[in-house]
Amino acid sequence: NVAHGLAWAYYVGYLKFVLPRLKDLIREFNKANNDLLKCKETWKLHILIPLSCEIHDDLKKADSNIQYCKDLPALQSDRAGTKGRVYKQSVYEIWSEDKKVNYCVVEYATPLQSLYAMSQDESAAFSRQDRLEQAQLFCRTLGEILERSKECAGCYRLIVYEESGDSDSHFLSKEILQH
Amino acid sequence: NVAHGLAWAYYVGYLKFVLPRLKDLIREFNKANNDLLKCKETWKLHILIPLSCEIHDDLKKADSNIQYCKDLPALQSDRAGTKGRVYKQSVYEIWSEDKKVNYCVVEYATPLQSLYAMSQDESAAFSRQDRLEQAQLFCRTLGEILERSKECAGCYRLIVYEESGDSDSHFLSKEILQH
Ligand SMILES: Nc1nc(=O)c2ncn([C@@H]3O[C@@H]4COP(=O)(O)O[C@H]5[C@@H](O)[C@H](n6cnc7c(N)ncnc76)O[C@@H]5COP(=O)(O)O[C@@H]3[C@@H]4O)c2[nH]1
Repeated sequence: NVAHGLAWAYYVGYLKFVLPRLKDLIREFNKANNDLLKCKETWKLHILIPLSCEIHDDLKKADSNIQYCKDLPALQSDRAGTKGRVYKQSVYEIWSEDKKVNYCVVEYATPLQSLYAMSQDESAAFSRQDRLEQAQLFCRTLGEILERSKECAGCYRLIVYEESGDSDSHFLSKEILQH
Repeated sequence: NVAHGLAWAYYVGYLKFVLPRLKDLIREFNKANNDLLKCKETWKLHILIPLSCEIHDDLKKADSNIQYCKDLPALQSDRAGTKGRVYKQSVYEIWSEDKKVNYCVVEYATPLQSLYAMSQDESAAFSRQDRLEQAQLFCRTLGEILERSKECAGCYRLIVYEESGDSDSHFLSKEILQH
C-alpha cells in the first residue's frame, strides 16, 4: 500500500531524526530570538495533514493569518551519500481573530504532496478516490508509528482536517490555534 | 505497493526538481572549480540502486576508492511550508584500479534506506523477502517514470546492482566507472 510506505519513509527518513532534536533547536532559537516561543506546550512540530492532499508551498496562501517568521537552526547530516544534507523547520506567526499573535513550528506532511502529484499523473494509475483512501491510511499509519515511538513522544502534533466546501479563509489558522 | 509510492515520491519530490537544473549547477561549479567535471557525458546524477538496500551514509565506507570532493551549489525552494528548503548533491572522486581519478555527482537512492529500515522494524510487517521484491519494483517503476519524463532526459544514470557474497572491496567504484 502506497500510504503505508510513505508513512514509514516519512518517519524513518525525517521525523525520527528531527523530532528528538526539536526541543534543543527551539531552545537555541529562543536564545537568539528573545524567547519568542515562550510556551513549552508548543515546543512541537505541528504537522498539517489535509485529507484533500492540497498542499501550499507557502502557508500564507492557505491563510493570510499565517505568516512566516524565521527558521529554526538547521540540522545537517550525512545521508545516503549526500554530505551534510540540510533539514530545517520554519517558525510561523499565527494571528487569531482577536488580533493576538502566537508562534509555532508548523509545516505540511510532505508525503501528501506526492499523493497529490500521483493522482494528477495518468501513468501513476492513481485516482482521486485512491488518493483520499491513501491519505486516510497515511494518517492512521503515521499516528500508530509515532505513538509507538518513545524518542518522538511529546514532540509533535498531528493536525488532521478536511476542508469544507465553502472554506472559511481563516480555517487553517483557527485549526492550528485549537491544537 | 510500497515501492510504487516511494518511486513516485522520489520523482515528484526530488528528481523532477533537481535533474532539469543539474547541468546549470555543474556549469556554475566548474567555473569556481577549474572545470573539474570536464566530460559532459558525466554531467548526470549517478543514482546508486543496491538491490540489497544496504546504504552507506558515507560512500567512502562502501569503497575506499570513492572520496568526497565538494558539493555542487545548493538549490533552495519553498516546499510544503518549509521556507527555502535546501537541496544539494555531492561531487566525488572515483579512483580506478590504475590510479586514475574521475569526478562525478553520485548518491544512493534514499528511498531504499526507508525500505531497509522497514524490514528491520517488527511493526512494519515487512520481511526481507518483501524488501527484495520492493527494491526491484522501485527500480522498475523509477526507470519507467524517468524514461517518460522529458524534462529529466539525459540528466541521470541509474546504477543498479546486486552485491555478490564475497564482495570485492572496490566493486562499487568499478561499477560507477563502467557507467
Ligand atoms: N518537510 C520535510 N523536510 C525535509 O527536510 C525532508 N526530508 C525528507 N522529508 C520527507 O521524509 C520522507 C522520507 O524522506 P527520504 O529522504 O527518505 O526520501 C526523499 C529523498 O529520497 C528525496 N529527497 C528529497 N529531498 C532531498 C534532498 N534534499 N536530498 C536528497 N534527496 C532528497 O525525495 C524523497 C521524497 O522527499 P519528500 O517528498 O520531500 O518527503 C520526504 C519523504 O516523505 C522531508 N520533509
